Amino acid sequence: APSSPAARNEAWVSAFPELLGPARYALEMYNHGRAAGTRAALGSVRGRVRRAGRGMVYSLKATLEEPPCNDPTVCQLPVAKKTLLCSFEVLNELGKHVLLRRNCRPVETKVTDDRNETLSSVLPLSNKAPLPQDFSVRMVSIFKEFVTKYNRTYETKEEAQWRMSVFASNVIRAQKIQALDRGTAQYGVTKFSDLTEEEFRTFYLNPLLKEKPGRKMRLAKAVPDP
Amino acid sequence: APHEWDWRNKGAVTKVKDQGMCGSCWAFSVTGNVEGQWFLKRGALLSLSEQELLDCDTVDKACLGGLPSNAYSAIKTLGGLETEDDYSYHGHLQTCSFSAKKARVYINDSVELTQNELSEAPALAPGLTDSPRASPWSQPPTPSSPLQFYRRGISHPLRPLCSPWFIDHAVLLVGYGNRSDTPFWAIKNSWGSDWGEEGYYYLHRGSGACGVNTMASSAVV
Repeated sequence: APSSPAARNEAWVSAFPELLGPARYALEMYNHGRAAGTRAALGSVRGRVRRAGRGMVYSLKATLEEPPCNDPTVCQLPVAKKTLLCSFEVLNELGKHVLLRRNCRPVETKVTDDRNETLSSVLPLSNKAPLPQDFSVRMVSIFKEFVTKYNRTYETKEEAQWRMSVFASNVIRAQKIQALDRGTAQYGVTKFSDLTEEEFRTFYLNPLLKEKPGRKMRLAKAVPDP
Repeated sequence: APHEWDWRNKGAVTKVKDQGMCGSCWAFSVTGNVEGQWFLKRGALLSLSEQELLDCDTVDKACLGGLPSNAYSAIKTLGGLETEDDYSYHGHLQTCSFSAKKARVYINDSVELTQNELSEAPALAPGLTDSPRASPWSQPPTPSSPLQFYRRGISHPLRPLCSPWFIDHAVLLVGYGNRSDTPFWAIKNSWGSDWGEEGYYYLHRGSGACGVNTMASSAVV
């Protein structure tokens, strides 16, 4: 635990590169004892870090992707639920990691979640309409165009599949934003379309702006006449 | 003030830059403002260093975020900004290697602009350049939701999707005008020219959308 209230308040940050080491360690612990080909892969990661004595404690929320499994006597999860949402706490002290806590539960894929949400609440015109039958085929095609246009490479087939599911989810998110926009803007596939919202915020945005009051600046002088 | 104004047409805006996978928008927002102010006062458009701010502004947190108000203070304290060529961008925290001898631009002060968005249009307009209020650009940080998928056109998101209470991005106002009677702010972003309209975002003007009228600021040269 942090040594003082001040220590609790400082150093809470969110940064993907810093979280990768502890996240990989947590994954290694999760996969401990599993044979190659049956190990889970890391999906998205977000988290925070706080000081604890001479070390740092990383609180992580990560999605893990279980490889497809068709043998119910062997599989840890039913075939339909391959994504896990995990909470980890990892202590890093003097360069060594220790897993303090682990809690994982299966979740539905984001595509399914978003599809339901889209159809039920956000787009009234398509309230009861199912997704087109060729939705998956079209999505694969759009994703391939995206990968080519933005020169994306993914390390494993599993990561590519995960990125495509994020991409599909994002296409639906963009449609929601489009439906709710009151201007003339067009939303759709951009170079950020294979990132989860958490990744996008972590990589590209600036959480300090809403957390900290800035140094007080003097107000600019008013213009004296029109 | 004229009905429309665009500092890009006056040669006062450098090309769109790319912050990469680093939350350094605050640095790009501030250097963009200083580039513009220096151009107005000295007539030279210089592309200035964001990496200097990442490395040497010890109050802010480099890729983990920062505040424009702190960055202005850092520029003043350090003694200026080097150019992009002399202190180039790497998108991660490095050891500060600022050299006062290489500083090409300095600022004297910084100011905050009024929260009345309607009165910010004159602040971008010509003819008022002797006043700090005449800052051609300000840093109205905008929340992110629509930005991840924005492609073109004038964005006017629903308030919950772009709430002024959840500001997490800093950008640069470079102009204003109307497209088919829809008033807009022209906003320079720092995500490369392969995002948005050649790197720019167009936001509805006059409605306070995305908190564009909060936290706006400018350097004083």
